[in-house]
Amino acid sequence: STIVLLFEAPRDFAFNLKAGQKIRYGEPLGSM
Amino acid sequence: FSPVSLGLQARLRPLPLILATGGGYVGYDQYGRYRDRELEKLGIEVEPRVANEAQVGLYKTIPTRLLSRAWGRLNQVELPTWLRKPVYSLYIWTFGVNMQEAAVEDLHHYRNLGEFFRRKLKPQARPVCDSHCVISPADGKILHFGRVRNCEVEQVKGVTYSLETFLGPHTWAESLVDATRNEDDASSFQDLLVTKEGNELFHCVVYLAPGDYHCFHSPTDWTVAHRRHFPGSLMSVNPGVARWIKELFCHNERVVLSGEWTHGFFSLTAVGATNVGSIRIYFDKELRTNAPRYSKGSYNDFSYISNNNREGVAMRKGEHLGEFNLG
Repeated sequence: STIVLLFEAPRDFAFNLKAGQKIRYGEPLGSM
Repeated sequence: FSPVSLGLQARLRPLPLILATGGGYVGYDQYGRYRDRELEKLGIEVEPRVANEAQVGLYKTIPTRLLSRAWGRLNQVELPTWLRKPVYSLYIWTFGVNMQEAAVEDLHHYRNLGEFFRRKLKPQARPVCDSHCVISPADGKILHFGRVRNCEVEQVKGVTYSLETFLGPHTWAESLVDATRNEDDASSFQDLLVTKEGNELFHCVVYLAPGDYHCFHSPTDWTVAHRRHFPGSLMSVNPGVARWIKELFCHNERVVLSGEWTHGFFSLTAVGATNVGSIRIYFDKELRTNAPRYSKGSYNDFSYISNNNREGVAMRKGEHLGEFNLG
């Protein structure tokens, strides 16, 4: 199964992720 | 030369031809993938090999919903106590489940695999990050993330799907977006979603593997105003298939929750798959997924905004939101 987040945010929003990395619920995806 | 053996020979004769053709096709396809991998090792960007219409059509003929419901029925059968440990231990070993984090570690506690699949975690197992405004809603693997451009969202690098097909028409937002912004102001569907000047549209795809904890939580502080349920196929969504079938997430059964957060539009979509065909949203008792019958391309809307609740359902970052279930 998959979860897709789609949201608007200010232009300076940045993800701190790498494609393919493992992630756990509660860990940060990104911030302004 | 009895009639029986002649009949049998006639039936068997095409078999070698079918095997040779199929084997040749698989061999050719595997060679192509091998060559792509070699090119990627040399740092040469290779277009992903996306399935053509015929291959997608062939894949969609597989009765994935029927298989999914049968798999769900099987996993509702209560296991005798002596069988629980071996069955769940096999599942744990196969999918690398970490039982130390489970709220109940005793395998005999779970009456069937469906209950085991819905296991909860110890509260302290997943501290919710306070310093970031958006957190991961679930355990899993990041398939893709980034800015949405030209109304196309990438499911994995290089393989996209249409934003409008995925979310459906922008009718849910009448109650959200102020009247001044009407449809012809926006040059595209994507612009309709962005409600504030200077904002962009972002996306993130989290793939949950069979051994992962399969409940999901609110990724931020937001209010959920609307639910759109798209019945659909239940093709596998593992990364290999996501690289192969364009628009995969638009074919599959999914539940789109949309609403607002501090910066405007926010949505979370749970996409089902063959082994996890059912999606539950804890505050939405009306939602029924993976039903036997549905009409192709249909969807059903449900608004959480009512006369005495003009905002919708308020969700705190990290709050329990829903779960995927087997079958």
